[in-house]
Amino acid sequence: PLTVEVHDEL
Amino acid sequence: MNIFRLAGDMTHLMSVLVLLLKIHTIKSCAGKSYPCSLCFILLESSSGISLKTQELYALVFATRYLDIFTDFISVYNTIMKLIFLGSSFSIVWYIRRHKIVRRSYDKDQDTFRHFFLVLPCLLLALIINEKFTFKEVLWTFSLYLEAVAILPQLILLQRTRNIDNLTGQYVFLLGAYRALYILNWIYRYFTEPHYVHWITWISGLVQTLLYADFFYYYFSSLKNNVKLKLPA
Repeated sequence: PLTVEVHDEL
Repeated sequence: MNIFRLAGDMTHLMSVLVLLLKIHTIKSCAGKSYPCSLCFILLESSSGISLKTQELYALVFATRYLDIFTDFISVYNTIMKLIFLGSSFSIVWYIRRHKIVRRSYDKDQDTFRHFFLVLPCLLLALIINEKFTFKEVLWTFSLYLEAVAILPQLILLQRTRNIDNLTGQYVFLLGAYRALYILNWIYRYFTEPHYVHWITWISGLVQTLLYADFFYYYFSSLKNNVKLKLPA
């Protein structure tokens, strides 16, 4: 699946 | 979220608060009608804060938090991003513009040409990134830049005769936050499948290693209860 890479770290 | 990352974020927040406290001290001190001894020392000696490092950090946050309005992660995440963005830009403003704080900034000592750090990081981000999109390249750029952003500050500390406590604590907390993040990455690697971010890990490791000698002198100054001094 095309996972949109979301950066969850600050 | 895990304890290492929370501790890392709180340590990072502490470093920003220490710096804001230092700026507040300089401001309030100069406001006094009589120059108290501490004020005199504060105003006469340079603050020991590198404007170059502050500018690099403002750029790091500006390029890392581009998704602040597009990707909502959590209230905590958004609030912390706003705090880091707001504090880094206001610290740059204070040191550049504030009539009193700017006097304590020693631009003759803070001579690191930080532009030489920005360009290679940008080129590297264009070459090595996880995905070649505008946001992703700038996010990767912010990682590379943050890894080297402390260099002007460390070099300024070597030139500063007497490093005052707040500045030493500021640099220590700034280095410690990324060391805690390394523990966070190890924890996430073992607890979350497919959690692999080589670029983040290597940048974070390089960043922490750059503090190695500072940590050594910082802890030995604590142990021997002497003033922090970095060899030139």
